[in-house]
Amino acid sequence: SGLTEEQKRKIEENRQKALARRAERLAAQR
Amino acid sequence: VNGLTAHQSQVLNLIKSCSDPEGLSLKELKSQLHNINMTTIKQAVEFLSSEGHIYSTVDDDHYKSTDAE
Repeated sequence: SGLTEEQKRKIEENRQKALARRAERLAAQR
Repeated sequence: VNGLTAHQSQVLNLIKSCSDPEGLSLKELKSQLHNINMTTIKQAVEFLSSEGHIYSTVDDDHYKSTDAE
């Protein structure tokens, strides 16, 4: 891909944050 | 079904179906969702992001789904 290492790192960081938000929302529903 | 509106589901499904490492841009979303205006698309993206369904990639204009892969 045409992404730099820095971009890949940032994307992965944002993905982890989103997964944490998702888990938080699912836990709140229960 | 999943707690999303029809518009939110449409936006999420398009973002999910994109395999580009940069994700899908708002412009690309708009070009594929003729029946939804940009304001509604942005609101859906904001909601989906806050719920953790999607996340921004290289900038605040490109999004990927956490449900993919």
